[in-house]
Amino acid sequence: SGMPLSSEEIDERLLAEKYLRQFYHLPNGLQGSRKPSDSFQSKVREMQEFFGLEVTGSLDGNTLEVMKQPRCGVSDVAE
Amino acid sequence: YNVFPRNLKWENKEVTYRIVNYTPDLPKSAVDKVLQKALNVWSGVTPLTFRRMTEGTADIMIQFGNGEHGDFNPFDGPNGLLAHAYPPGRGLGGDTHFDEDEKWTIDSEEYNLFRVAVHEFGHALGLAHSNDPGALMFPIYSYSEGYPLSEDDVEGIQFLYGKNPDSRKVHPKPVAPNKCDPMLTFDAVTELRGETMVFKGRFYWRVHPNMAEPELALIKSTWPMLPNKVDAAFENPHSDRVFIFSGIRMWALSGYDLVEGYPKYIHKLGLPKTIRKVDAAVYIPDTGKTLLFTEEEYWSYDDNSGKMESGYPRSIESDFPGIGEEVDAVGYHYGYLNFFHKSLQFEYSYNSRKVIRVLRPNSLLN
Repeated sequence: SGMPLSSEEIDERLLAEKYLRQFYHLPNGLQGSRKPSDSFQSKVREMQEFFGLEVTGSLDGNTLEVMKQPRCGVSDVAE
Repeated sequence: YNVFPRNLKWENKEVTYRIVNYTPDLPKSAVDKVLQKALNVWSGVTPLTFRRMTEGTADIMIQFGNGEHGDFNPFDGPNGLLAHAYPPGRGLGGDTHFDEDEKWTIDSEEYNLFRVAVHEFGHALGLAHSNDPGALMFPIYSYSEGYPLSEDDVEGIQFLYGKNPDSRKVHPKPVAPNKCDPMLTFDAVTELRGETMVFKGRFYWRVHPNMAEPELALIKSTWPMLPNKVDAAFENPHSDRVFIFSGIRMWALSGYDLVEGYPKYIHKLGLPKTIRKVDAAVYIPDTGKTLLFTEEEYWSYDDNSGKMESGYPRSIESDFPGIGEEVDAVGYHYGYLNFFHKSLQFEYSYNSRKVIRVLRPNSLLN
């Protein structure tokens, strides 16, 4: 929307990016052919689908809650 | 279940392992025993055998480390990442690492080494993560007692290696229920602070009015103190309590927490000792009464007086015509009782005393 993010929203975004990079191969920075925001949304969807969450592509409370849970360090994307 | 690309697996049936170092959280003998037991879970359902090495390079090198521990795949301090393992292969392949910044236990306290080890050895043998929340290969940590594998885990590992030729008896946990099954039945239904909780086996769905998709999770992942199966549940919104029944015991929850003094026996409500379980329960806000259904009868508990009402038990079939003799679960919404029995849901008008609609139970799951 162009509105600046609050510090909490920034923290959540950073947490999600780190999570998706680790477990869903979110490309770093300018890697990949897609726009970074498209890649991010696409990976959020992938993660939501894997965990049986509502697939919205956005960082809702349930998605963030799952991202914060203790887990195995192996990627969820076997490839 | 999922496997790694090219179905990576060990070609030899004898897989070697070596415990390189130990966690100070547990005695060495306990760690040896836990890790061997974890490997035996997988050998119990496959033709694989495991041989321990005390020096040199084994297929599965097991170590405890924190932060950056030599594989450029660092851990992250307490909680978060707990452990990781590499799929079968040379060198790092099969190696299993546990985060030493976690507190490792052999009981229900976080984090149970046996549970995590069985999961990680699943990776070391060729299983990737499962998206079945009841499977041990689901990525998120959960604790439960008893045999750790679900049918999904067993199917996955046997896809790679086949069955154990000795055909030892194991009892894997059932796979997660399918919300799209038209014959789906429920164990219990309740509201909890605006959301609907639907219990089925070891699992429950969480249905939020603003979300199209219900969320499925293990009961114990949210409420570790509850048993693996729930018979009945109801919410009293005035006291902000949810009551869970299983067998002859009942638990009172305040959100995620157990209310002090619970569990209690269901007979404390005034049910006779001959009643060994409650099939369904519901609180009616308009009357302040809780209805408890057992076999073909039901009871009415008066919250105000804290006693069972006189004149009960009464016949379900007589007082709720059209829903049959017994119920599996019941909920209350805006003057309607939703009775669930086998693969039918009856929407019953409490005021006009009749069935308004007959639906499938899983319409509650959208």
